[in-house]
Amino acid sequence: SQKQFPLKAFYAMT
Amino acid sequence: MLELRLVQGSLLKKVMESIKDLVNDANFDCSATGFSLQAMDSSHVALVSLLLRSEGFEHYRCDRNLSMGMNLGNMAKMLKCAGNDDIVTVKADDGGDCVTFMFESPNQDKIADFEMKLMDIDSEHLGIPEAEYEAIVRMPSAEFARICKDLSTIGDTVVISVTKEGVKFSTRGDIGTANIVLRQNTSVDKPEEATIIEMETPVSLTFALRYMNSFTKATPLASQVTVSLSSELPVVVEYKIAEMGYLRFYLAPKIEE
Repeated sequence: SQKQFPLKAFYAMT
Repeated sequence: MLELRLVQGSLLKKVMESIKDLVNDANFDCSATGFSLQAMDSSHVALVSLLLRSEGFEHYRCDRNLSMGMNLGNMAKMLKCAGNDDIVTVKADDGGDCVTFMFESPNQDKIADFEMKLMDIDSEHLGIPEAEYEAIVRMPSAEFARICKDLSTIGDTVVISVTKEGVKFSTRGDIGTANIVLRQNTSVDKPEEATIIEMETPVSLTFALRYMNSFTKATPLASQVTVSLSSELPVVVEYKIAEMGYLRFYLAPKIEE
């Protein structure tokens, strides 16, 4: 099944 | 001191209507470059990035960088009170706790000012690197809105697949499945009706339609929308704001665990 990841899983926090 | 005068005040009204349901509170950042905002939705799955460049304003004064925390619903309520042809001026004092929106009718016979309280917002900022996308689809924004709306009556997610044949939007739900394929079409008389597909590599990604539908509230801002896709990266849905900047939405894909 597919899971919804948050944006933080793709981009770093600044 | 901050003073931004926007002759096409309706642009700001449209921007607020596009983002107020996605993001509750956000910091507007003003600098010499322009008026900008970056904010995530409450579940941190989608992000809004707005830029209105200083050159697009009739008058742009920003003595020092200023970050103004606003409730977007309240800001939208105030901007709704501006006429569609009104000139909108945003004013704030350095270190002040409120912002003023001034609305002038085109022939200057009605002038209104609305003062709104600012708020302290602890917002998380993401660093989004410039990326080379595997596929970029430019298409009429109304067509994109129509597809997202139609598919959401069938299913909750959309699979966007780009191949050399075109771009396919697919969904499935309890009642069945749906597939909509758009082919590149550059032969139309009007450029705003074109569909242009630039593809380096075929790509297929799954997204929640709820967010896509929310992004399409920006449709009145631009006749075309650009959808940029790369495998296992958030999609970027971009509406250009005439000669001023852009409203971009980022949405994390659904991927296999």
